[in-house]
Amino acid sequence: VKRQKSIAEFFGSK
Amino acid sequence: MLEAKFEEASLFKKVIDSFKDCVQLVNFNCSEHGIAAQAVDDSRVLLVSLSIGTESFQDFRCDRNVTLGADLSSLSKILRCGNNNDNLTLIADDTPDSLLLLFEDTKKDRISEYSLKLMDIDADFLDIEGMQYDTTITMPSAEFAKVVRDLNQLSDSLNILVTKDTVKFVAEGDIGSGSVIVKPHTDMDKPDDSVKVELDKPVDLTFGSKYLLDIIKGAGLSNQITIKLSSETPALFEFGLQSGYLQFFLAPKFNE
Repeated sequence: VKRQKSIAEFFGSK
Repeated sequence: MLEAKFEEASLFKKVIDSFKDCVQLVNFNCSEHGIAAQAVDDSRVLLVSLSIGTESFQDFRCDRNVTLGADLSSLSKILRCGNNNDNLTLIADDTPDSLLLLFEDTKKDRISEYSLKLMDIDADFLDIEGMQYDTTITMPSAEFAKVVRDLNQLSDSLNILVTKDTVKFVAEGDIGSGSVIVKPHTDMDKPDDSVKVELDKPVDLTFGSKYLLDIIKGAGLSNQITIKLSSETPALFEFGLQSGYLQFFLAPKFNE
């Protein structure tokens, strides 16, 4: 089973 | 003051149509460099980044940085009121609570004026600069759109595998499976039909099909799409504008 990651797990707030 | 005139309203209409279905509230940041925006979809999986450079406008003036917080469904209602060939000018003062949209049909001497109420939108601005990618694919956007639409019928996930000479799209679902292989080639007569693959490392990634269906709505903006992939990071799907781009960053699915 694959889990959908969220975009915020990769990019930090600016 | 912002005064940004598109020679044809169709460009701005197409840009907004390309991402209005995946995000609703967007801050448009206007500066001397043009108009930029960043927004994340409600499920926090897809990020949209827009840049419309000043060269995309017939006239562009922005004395001071202005943020226009807009509801895209409302903006798109107003954009539908103008004809594709009309000149479209966006006008806002330095601290605007509304955006003026002026459509001009110079042949018929018709001027239509609409005002869109703006809103304060509290949104994170994510740092998406400086990503390194293992592979870059450039291919016709219509061809990519067809692959996504076709394979979406089989599965809610699409697997993209890139090796030296091949890009393979695979979908496996309850009714069966399907795959499409695209190989690099150069079309001298129609350069936009070419497929180019630059590869540092092979890539095997899985994405949610429903997000890819949102992304391919940008295919009307540009004949080619650039796809940048890297293991374990979000993919970048980019449609180029005459000056600027519409980018979609899509987080992959992972094995637990």
